Amino acid sequence: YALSSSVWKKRTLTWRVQSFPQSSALSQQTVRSLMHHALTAWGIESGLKFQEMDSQSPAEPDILIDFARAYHQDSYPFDGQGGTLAHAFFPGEHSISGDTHFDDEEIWTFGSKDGEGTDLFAVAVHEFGHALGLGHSSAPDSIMRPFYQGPVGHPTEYRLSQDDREGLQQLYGKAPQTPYDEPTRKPLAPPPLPPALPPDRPSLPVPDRCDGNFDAIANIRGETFFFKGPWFWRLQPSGQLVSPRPARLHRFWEGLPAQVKVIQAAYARHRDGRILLFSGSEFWVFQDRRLEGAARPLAELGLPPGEKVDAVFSWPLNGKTYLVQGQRYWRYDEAAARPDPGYPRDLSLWEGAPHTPDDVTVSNTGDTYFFKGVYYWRFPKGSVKAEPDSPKPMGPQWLDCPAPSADPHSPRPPKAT
Amino acid sequence: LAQQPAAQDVSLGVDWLTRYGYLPPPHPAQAQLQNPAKLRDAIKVMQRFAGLPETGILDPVTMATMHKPRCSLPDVLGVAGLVRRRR
Repeated sequence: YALSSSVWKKRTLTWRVQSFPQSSALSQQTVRSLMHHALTAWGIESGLKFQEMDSQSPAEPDILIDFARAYHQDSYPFDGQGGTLAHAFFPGEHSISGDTHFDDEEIWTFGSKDGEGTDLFAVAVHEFGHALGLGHSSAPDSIMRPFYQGPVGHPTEYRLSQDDREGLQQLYGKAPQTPYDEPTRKPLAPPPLPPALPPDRPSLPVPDRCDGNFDAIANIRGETFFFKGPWFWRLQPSGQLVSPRPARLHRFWEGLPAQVKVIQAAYARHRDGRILLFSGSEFWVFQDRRLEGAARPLAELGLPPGEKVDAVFSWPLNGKTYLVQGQRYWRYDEAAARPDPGYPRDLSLWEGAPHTPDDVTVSNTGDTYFFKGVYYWRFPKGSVKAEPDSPKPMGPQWLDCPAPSADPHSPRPPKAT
Repeated sequence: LAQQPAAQDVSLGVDWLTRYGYLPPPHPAQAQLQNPAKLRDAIKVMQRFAGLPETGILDPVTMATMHKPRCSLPDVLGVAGLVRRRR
């Protein structure tokens, strides 16, 4: 092991996660819990105590944890996925001392057994070693080896290697050995860790986004979500995909029942910002990523029994919600909590729209987009008439994919009604 | 005989070794030519940290390891480490 020659002069260190990963499937609670366990791994061997600070506290913690991208104000920019994963600052008097930064563009995982992504707990233990004053080690079993070695096991059972223990104890001494030395107050319990999730693969092949034919497409808080089977992609408002690799549905939408394999429609409810996901004859309401309550029947939206929803969108022009099934649609009044009378009507009211669209969504600029197969139809803001050059291929515009070839074997755009 | 690494690999390797503290940073006021023996020693230390055979040669395995995901702190806390700590 190597020592940085800087050390904390106190035995209790405070910490806080200031920013969380933006696109990871890990919840904030899981991230906090992993950080707690990573610090505890060092605390057990040295007697150091780590106290999480409330996010509202005005005081600055000793170890401030951030998930940051590219240049992030500390002269050590991150480099996107791969390459450098994280760094931490050695102990000292400067406000940045002890701070720990993770590259937010990595795919951070916990409990992944398929080798995909980077295990956040393993990297956190390593970085906190730096935050306590350890340098890199060349010992084979050391967590302080500079190259990422993969997951290190379950956080609650992890123990440091002898090399790491000895390095730490050179700086801080050993943990109390007798019961009389033990602290009399127990630290606050960390948030519980969720069970390790099953691997993404091998049972589920990852679909190709360039194939189109999405189950659902929705604009959720400015980002466009493309759902396909148990996967989804996210397109940021800048037009950049969060990742070319899709995220797992159930890792993101916390509480979505495991038996729901397909999201057939989705939208963000205008009146309260809740996100509604539809599948079969039911829908689920989410606040942010967390499920609220149980599955609800479509009848709650005034649809006849046995109906399902293929597409749903909220039209900013009148604030109404449009529920599309096949070639018909209902117009739902959120304030009155019932469909408007006289519905369902034929979708051909939307002049030029495709027959039975995959989904419909409204962009950040207020334009309405119908999607089907690998094509989209744009309706300018407030208009129910498709642009004359519709349909256009989705790939180049939305998904960083090439335009479909003119190969006669390739699927042709469906005919507009 | 070991195959000589390509000039581009040597250049990338030297950059990488400097970045992670195995070689001293270049002096801004003078052109520098790496001493082959010092470069070989630096590669050997790097290979030790990476768990590779310590050959001192920028072989394909060593080059590939330089592209593996890692922590962005330097491995050798010499000048580079001190600079970081001062910041």
